Amino acid sequence: STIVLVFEAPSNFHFTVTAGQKVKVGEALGDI
Amino acid sequence: LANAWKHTPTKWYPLPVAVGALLLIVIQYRKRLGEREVYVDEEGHEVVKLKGPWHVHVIGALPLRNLSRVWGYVNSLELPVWLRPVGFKLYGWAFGCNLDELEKDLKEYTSLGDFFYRKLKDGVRPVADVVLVSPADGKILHFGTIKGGRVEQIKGSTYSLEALLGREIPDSSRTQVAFPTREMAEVDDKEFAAINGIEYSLHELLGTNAKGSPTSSGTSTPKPESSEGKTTATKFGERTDASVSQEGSISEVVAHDTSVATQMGVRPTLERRGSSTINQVKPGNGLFFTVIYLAPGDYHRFHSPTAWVVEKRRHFVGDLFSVSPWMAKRLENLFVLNERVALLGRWKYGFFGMVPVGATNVGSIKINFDKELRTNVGSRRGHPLGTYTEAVYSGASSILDGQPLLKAQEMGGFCLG
Repeated sequence: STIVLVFEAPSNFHFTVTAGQKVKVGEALGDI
Repeated sequence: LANAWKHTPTKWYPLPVAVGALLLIVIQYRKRLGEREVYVDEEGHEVVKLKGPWHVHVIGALPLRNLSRVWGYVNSLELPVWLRPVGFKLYGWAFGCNLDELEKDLKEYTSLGDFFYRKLKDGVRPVADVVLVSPADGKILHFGTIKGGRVEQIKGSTYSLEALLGREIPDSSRTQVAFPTREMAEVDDKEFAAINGIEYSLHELLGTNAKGSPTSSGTSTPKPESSEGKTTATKFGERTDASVSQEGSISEVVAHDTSVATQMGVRPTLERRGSSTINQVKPGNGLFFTVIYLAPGDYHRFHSPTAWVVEKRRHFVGDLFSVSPWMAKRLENLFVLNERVALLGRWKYGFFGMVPVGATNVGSIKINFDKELRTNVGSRRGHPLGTYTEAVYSGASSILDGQPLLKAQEMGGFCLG
């Protein structure tokens, strides 16, 4: 199963993860 | 032949530069033509078709939905008590489950399906203090920005955002059926709403303070409940309407909204800054995406990635291909072909959407606040790709025009089969 997130954000939004990284519920994905 | 191969002299001639340049132009032209090859319907909308190498077509010919349902049925069978700890430990060892995070004794999980949809102990998933957190345990497959309405599946392969989330349909093509909802709401000082027992910060969800002035970004702490200045309103069993399109494939549920907020005079002071459509991205903003893959051993409930309001859901009946990274690299439009539930709404920066996508082994998607949703039932026949059923959650909270969710609040999950 997969979850796709699609969202609008200010252009200074940045992801704090890398492709292939394992994450758990509540871990940071991105910030402004 | 051997003699000719050995003794025939090779003569080299210089190739005119113009011929070489022409050849390069033709190659580039053919490449670009191939990249832009899309199927469109009579109205010019893209029609998604199965595309990929031969083994993808072989998999596509299998009755995946029936296999998924049989798999779900088998895994719902109750296991003998003596077998449960051994069986679940073996499954956990094979797929890397962390059994220390479980709250229950393994014997209390009656079936593999029950174990698969397990809950975790409280406090084992701390929540980061950032605007966006992971909604699930899994692996980040991909992330980035969305340009030209296309989402990148893998490098060089994209799919249409409109196909993923569905395009708007005119109201004229809908008819009505009944659908009950219930709501309990309290508003405290016009800044905090307690809806069905959970307290939400209105300015966190709407991006404003109660008087409508924009606020800066950042999280807010819920205010302790106070008896002063509190207004309470309750409504039960209110009717909402669902509608089905003339084609019989698209429907909408629309709440009859006798607004609690309007009765209290709250609504005029609240300014909605977000938007539930992707066509209204504000200047200075962009569209972003990320894809998280849940492996068979992962915890399979999902949580809210931020504080937001879900305004509607669109259920797309589709295929149930595996969504493993192996498949994602080979099957174009994988996330558009598969059965999925697009939850659309808004957060304080504008549009927000979350799309749980089913797969062969986990075809069923549950949404805690939507008991009407039924996934992986019936045949895909009669549900052309791109069509969906839609429910609007304005009945969930008339104050917020949708279902409010806190960051990391449990939303639902994936079940076997």
